[in-house]
Amino acid sequence: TLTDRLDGVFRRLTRRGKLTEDNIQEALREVRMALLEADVNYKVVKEFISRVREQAVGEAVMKSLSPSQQVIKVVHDELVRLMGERATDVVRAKKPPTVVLLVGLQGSGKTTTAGKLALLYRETKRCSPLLVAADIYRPAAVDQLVTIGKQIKVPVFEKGTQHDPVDIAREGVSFGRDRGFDPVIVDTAGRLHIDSDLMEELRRIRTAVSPHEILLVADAMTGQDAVNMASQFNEELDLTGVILTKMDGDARGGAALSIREVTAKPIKFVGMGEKLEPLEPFHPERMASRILG
Amino acid sequence: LRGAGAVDDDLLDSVEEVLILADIGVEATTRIMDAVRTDVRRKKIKSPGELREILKNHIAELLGRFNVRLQVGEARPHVIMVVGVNGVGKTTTIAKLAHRFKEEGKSVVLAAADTFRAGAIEQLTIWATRVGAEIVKHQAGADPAAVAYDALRAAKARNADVLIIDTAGRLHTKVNLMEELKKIRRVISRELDGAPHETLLVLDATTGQNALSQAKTFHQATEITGVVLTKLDGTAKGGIIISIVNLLNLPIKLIGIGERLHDLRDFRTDLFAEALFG
Ligand SMILES: Nc1nc2c(ncn2[C@@H]2O[C@H](COP(=O)(O)OP(=O)(O)OP(=O)(O)O)[C@@H](O)[C@H]2O)c(=O)[nH]1
Ligand SMILES: Nc1nc2c(ncn2[C@@H]2O[C@H](COP(=O)(O)OP(=O)(O)OP(=O)(O)O)[C@@H](O)[C@H]2O)c(=O)[nH]1
Ligand SMILES: [Mg+2]
Ligand SMILES: [Mg+2]
Repeated sequence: TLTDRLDGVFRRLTRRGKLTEDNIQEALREVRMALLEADVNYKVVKEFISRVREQAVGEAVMKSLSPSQQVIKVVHDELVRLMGERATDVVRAKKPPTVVLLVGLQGSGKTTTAGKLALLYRETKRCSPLLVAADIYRPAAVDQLVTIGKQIKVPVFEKGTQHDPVDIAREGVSFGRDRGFDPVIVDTAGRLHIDSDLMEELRRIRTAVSPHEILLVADAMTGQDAVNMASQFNEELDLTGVILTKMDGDARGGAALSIREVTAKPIKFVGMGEKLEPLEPFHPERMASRILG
Repeated sequence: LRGAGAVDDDLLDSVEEVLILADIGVEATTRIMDAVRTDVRRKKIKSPGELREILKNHIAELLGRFNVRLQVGEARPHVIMVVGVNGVGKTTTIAKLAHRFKEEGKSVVLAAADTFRAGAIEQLTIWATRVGAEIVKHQAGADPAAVAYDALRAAKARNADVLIIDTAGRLHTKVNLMEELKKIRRVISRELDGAPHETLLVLDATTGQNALSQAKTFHQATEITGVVLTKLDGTAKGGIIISIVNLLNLPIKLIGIGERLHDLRDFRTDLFAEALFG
């Protein structure tokens, strides 16, 4: 563990008492390695380490903590601060329906998350969600969302695969508004952030339905590429938040820090399984501990 | 590395950065950089171009200098089981593989053994129709091993060349799901000696260091014979496979470079090393 590695560092260095430039240097090398192994982005790690170095140097070692524990505390606290606030609540539009748009790379968990988000709204706000099937490309994507809707007893608006996703989204939201549904959750096809046509499609969907929430659905096991895709999606759409999926695995989840750093948008919820259960709120302290390993 | 600058510490630092950004991982990067720095000193490397060649050589070395192709043996049917965590591209890869085999004039049967996920059977059914493969499926919620068993019986009866078994995505940390995979394997090996002849682990190129523990765990549970690295048409480089090949001795056989049927290629170490440096 990082604690063991840091203990090793401080055993080798003779000066105890204060954290100095010298013993901090070696300790931070270990922290840097731990963060890279946790998939935090290279450049994010660099900036993070230089910030932590400033904070750690000169800190008097607390009586109750060993030097390694002290370093970990500084690192952990800074990670928690960067992770942002604990998720508060789902967004509700003043004038319903609340429109939520889910976006992200292929296979990240958007369609499953759409169902989980619907459950979260219904259980915490006692409202009537509507799901909109705007993925016309992936074989049986519409069937997948329709099946999910049946399983959780949430209606699904779909128009098969022969209509422009922008029209499906627009009509789905109108349908929701006319029948008093709230929120209207629009599931979109997975796409590469470098696919200009498909990114343009998302911008057109956004223009057509004016979402109150645009959530990036990202896989917790994403590696260094997290910053590329997150910054691109954010630049094109101005995200309102992020959902991290597959957090029930053993990926350290450094992508969370990278995505947060590069977009400055809140991580709102986490997906903790394949079953259709409500999304769980994001806990910054738990994420910080997990990343540090 | 294409410029005319000096081979100095700054350049070596930016090389290290490129390796880490490619998801090669701390340990493998350290090993590569140590070897590269030794070479730079010993051979007195002066130009970035030469450094580039040294790098590509070290990477090719770690990846194994030979390319392992997907082979179809003498068994009828040749049984391929496809496994991996959720959303990596198993079902789509199976469609691409079926398409490749059909183009080679082979008859293909697909087993819809993902009986859990919403729309999974429908998804594979659409692909089967598109490629002209037969599909064996049960109702949603059925026993995956029963589907695999039935598909194998059907493939034998029809004298099909290839049977490809689609399985549900599962996190390697879920012991009961890994047990289910072992059961599918046991059932088909009892029905046909030597089956499955190939067990492909599908990994997503956007995955970071976790891909290594995925590979370790899946290999322990169900002897992997090859890896498919998907979504290389994105910006992720999939560098973690260097550790997977080097530490686990698993060959990378195929790569996925898109969502259409022909977006499947044989893995080539030289092209992979080339792509790492843009
Ligand atoms: N273990 C686990 N699996 C998940 C989670 N969220 C989604 N999945 C699974 O991940 C896989 C992909 O989920 P989808 O909902 O189809 O992903 P998607 O983003 O809609 O995929 P595309 O539409 O193809 O881009 C499925 O097998 C889901 O069951 C999660 O939180 N934990
Ligand atoms: N860009 C790109 N997308 C891919 C590639 N391979 C698969 N996909 C997409 O990734 C998504 C998930 O593919 P699936 O084949 O459903 O993945 P899976 O592993 O079977 O998913 P589960 O069965 O839910 O675990 C789909 O949107 C595919 O079109 C690839 O090589 N490149
Ligand atoms: Mg989807
Ligand atoms: Mg599948």
